[in-house]
Amino acid sequence: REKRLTLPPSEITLL
Amino acid sequence: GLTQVGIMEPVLIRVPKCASTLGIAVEGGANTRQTLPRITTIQKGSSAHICGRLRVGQVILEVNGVSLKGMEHRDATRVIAEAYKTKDKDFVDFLIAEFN
Repeated sequence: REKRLTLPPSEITLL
Repeated sequence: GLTQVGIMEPVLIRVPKCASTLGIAVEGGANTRQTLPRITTIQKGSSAHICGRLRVGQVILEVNGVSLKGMEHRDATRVIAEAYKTKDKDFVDFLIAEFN
Protein backbone atom coordinates (compact mmCIF):
# COMPACT_ATOMS: atom_id res chain seq x y z
CA ARG A 1 0.00 0.00 0.00
CA GLU A 2 1.35 3.43 -0.94
CA LYS A 3 2.11 5.72 1.95
CA ARG A 4 1.78 9.42 1.23
CA LEU A 5 3.45 12.12 3.23
CA THR A 6 1.16 15.09 3.40
CA LEU A 7 2.61 18.22 4.88
CA PRO A 8 0.77 21.52 4.94
CA PRO A 9 1.77 24.39 2.66
CA SER A 10 3.66 27.21 4.28
CA GLU A 11 2.58 30.76 4.88
CA ILE A 12 4.56 33.42 3.02
CA THR A 13 6.30 36.26 4.83
CA LEU A 14 7.59 39.47 3.29
CA LEU A 15 10.86 40.58 4.82
CA GLY B 1 28.68 9.76 -20.23
CA LEU B 2 27.42 11.04 -16.93
CA THR B 3 24.70 13.65 -16.74
CA GLN B 4 24.37 15.82 -13.67
CA VAL B 5 20.79 16.61 -12.86
CA GLY B 6 19.68 18.96 -10.12
CA ILE B 7 22.88 19.24 -8.16
CA MET B 8 22.41 21.63 -5.26
CA GLU B 9 25.38 23.92 -5.09
CA PRO B 10 25.60 26.13 -1.98
CA VAL B 11 26.62 29.69 -2.80
CA LEU B 12 27.39 32.51 -0.36
CA ILE B 13 25.66 35.74 -1.33
CA ARG B 14 26.37 38.96 0.60
CA VAL B 15 23.53 41.48 0.44
CA PRO B 16 24.54 45.02 1.46
CA LYS B 17 21.92 46.92 3.44
CA CYS B 18 21.56 49.66 0.86
CA ALA B 19 17.79 50.24 1.06
CA SER B 20 15.23 50.49 3.85
CA THR B 21 13.92 46.96 3.26
CA LEU B 22 15.51 43.61 2.46
CA GLY B 23 12.67 42.97 0.04
CA ILE B 24 12.30 39.21 -0.20
CA ALA B 25 9.22 37.12 0.42
CA VAL B 26 9.86 33.58 1.58
CA GLU B 27 7.77 30.48 2.06
CA GLY B 28 8.55 27.29 3.90
CA GLY B 29 10.13 26.00 7.06
CA ALA B 30 10.19 22.81 9.08
CA ASN B 31 6.94 20.83 9.11
CA THR B 32 5.74 22.25 5.79
CA ARG B 33 6.00 20.93 2.25
CA GLN B 34 8.95 23.27 1.67
CA THR B 35 11.25 22.35 4.55
CA LEU B 36 13.70 25.24 4.08
CA PRO B 37 12.74 28.85 3.27
CA ARG B 38 12.45 29.47 -0.45
CA ILE B 39 12.43 32.93 -2.05
CA THR B 40 9.10 33.59 -3.76
CA THR B 41 9.33 37.31 -4.55
CA ILE B 42 11.98 40.02 -4.79
CA GLN B 43 10.69 43.57 -4.44
CA LYS B 44 11.92 46.29 -6.77
CA GLY B 45 14.08 48.93 -5.13
CA SER B 46 14.87 46.76 -2.10
CA SER B 47 18.35 45.74 -0.95
CA ALA B 48 17.84 42.26 -2.40
CA HIS B 49 16.87 43.74 -5.77
CA ILE B 50 19.75 46.22 -5.85
CA CYS B 51 22.22 43.47 -4.88
CA GLY B 52 21.02 41.58 -7.92
CA ARG B 53 22.18 38.10 -6.94
CA LEU B 54 19.17 36.65 -5.15
CA ARG B 55 16.63 34.90 -7.35
CA VAL B 56 13.09 33.61 -6.96
CA GLY B 57 13.26 29.86 -6.30
CA GLN B 58 16.52 29.89 -4.37
CA VAL B 59 16.48 28.12 -1.02
CA ILE B 60 18.10 29.77 2.01
CA LEU B 61 20.31 27.35 3.96
CA GLU B 62 21.99 29.79 6.37
CA VAL B 63 21.83 33.44 7.40
CA ASN B 64 25.05 34.99 8.77
CA GLY B 65 26.27 31.46 9.45
CA VAL B 66 23.11 30.39 11.29
CA SER B 67 21.55 27.26 9.81
CA LEU B 68 17.80 27.45 9.14
CA LYS B 69 17.53 23.66 8.99
CA GLY B 70 14.84 22.38 11.33
CA MET B 71 13.43 25.85 12.01
CA GLU B 72 9.74 26.48 11.54
CA HIS B 73 8.64 29.32 9.28
CA ARG B 74 8.18 31.86 12.06
CA ASP B 75 11.62 31.22 13.58
CA ALA B 76 13.43 31.18 10.24
CA THR B 77 11.84 34.45 9.14
CA ARG B 78 12.69 35.98 12.52
CA VAL B 79 16.37 35.06 12.00
CA ILE B 80 16.32 36.74 8.57
CA ALA B 81 14.51 39.84 9.88
CA GLU B 82 16.89 40.24 12.81
CA ALA B 83 19.92 39.83 10.55
CA TYR B 84 18.62 42.74 8.48
CA LYS B 85 17.72 44.85 11.50
CA THR B 86 20.93 44.52 13.50
CA LYS B 87 23.33 47.44 13.31
CA ASP B 88 26.30 45.14 13.97
CA LYS B 89 26.69 44.45 10.25
CA ASP B 90 25.94 46.52 7.14
CA PHE B 91 25.26 43.37 5.12
CA VAL B 92 23.52 40.00 5.41
CA ASP B 93 25.26 36.83 4.29
CA PHE B 94 22.97 34.20 2.77
CA LEU B 95 24.06 30.67 2.05
CA ILE B 96 21.86 29.78 -0.89
CA ALA B 97 21.16 26.49 -2.62
CA GLU B 98 20.49 26.73 -6.31
CA PHE B 99 20.10 24.12 -9.00
CA ASN B 100 22.92 24.38 -11.52
